[in-house]
Amino acid sequence: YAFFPGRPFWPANRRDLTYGFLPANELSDEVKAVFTRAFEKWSAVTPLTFTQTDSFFSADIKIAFYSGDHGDGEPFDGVLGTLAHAFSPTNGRFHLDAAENWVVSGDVTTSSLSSAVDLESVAVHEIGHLLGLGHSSVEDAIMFPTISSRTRKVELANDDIDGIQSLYGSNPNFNGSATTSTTQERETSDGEARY
Amino acid sequence: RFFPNITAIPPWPLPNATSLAPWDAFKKFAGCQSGEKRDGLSKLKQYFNNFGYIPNSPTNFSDDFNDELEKALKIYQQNFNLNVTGQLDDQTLQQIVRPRCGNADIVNGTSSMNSGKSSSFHTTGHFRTTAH
Repeated sequence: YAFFPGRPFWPANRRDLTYGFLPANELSDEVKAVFTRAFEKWSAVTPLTFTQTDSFFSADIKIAFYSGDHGDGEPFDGVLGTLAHAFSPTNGRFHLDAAENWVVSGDVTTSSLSSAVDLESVAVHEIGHLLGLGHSSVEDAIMFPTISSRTRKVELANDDIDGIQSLYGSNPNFNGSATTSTTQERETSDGEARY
Repeated sequence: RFFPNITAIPPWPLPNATSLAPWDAFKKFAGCQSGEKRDGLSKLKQYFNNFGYIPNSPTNFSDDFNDELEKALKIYQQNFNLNVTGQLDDQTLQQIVRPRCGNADIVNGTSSMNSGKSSSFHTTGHFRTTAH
């Protein structure tokens, strides 16, 4: 695991974070529920809490879907390529490429569309950035930078948990075990198992 | 575009399904190595610049496979647990064209992905292993 330079993290007086969605995206509740599940992956192992708010502009974490150039100097590039990016604490901005073929539920690995991307997998990864984690070289870590289309990878690996807990400590209810993704999902692409 | 569930995706390929993903063009560089000049290599350098492997260039990137690109490639291969060949071998290209997060792997010139791993690795080009 790794951190951003300067090891930024959410200070002790800002551990109960709120998140909101860009109103212009007009997301369905089902799509918002994907992010709620993604935040729960991180709250389960840390003392952090995440609460959805209707007030996008006052939320700690601002989630928005954009296409192409959207004003932060990091333009999106259409289907596949760059999927999303997120800023380090305490900036809170979380941007996703609206051009992707996001799959909200169901088994993305059996999709008939080769460019189908699992929204929850990308959300769990980007939330790691929002909380202060950088990219990791550990392949089964959530914070590994790349993910093939038609792949689901949402469970935190030990590498992710070690990293986030060194920033925030552990959740008192966390029993210290992680289901590494090698036991739950297998990444398949072009028929070739990658784990 | 959101697909509430997998069955919602129409079985027929959507028009953009056949469009090239942004980095697919890099596949044509298979086997390319230092000293060569290939059309479009500048875009690969831009890719490595985006993700922190090549510093910003005052001028446009060239299509030459130069030392800068080779060094970037070796750090990339180390970060992604690939054989550190300094060449655009198949495994490395497969990783490069894979969809990914837009955040850089290297911020402010330090490779945050491999904090703690010996950076002298890529100068020797040899793995050091310890038996457990």
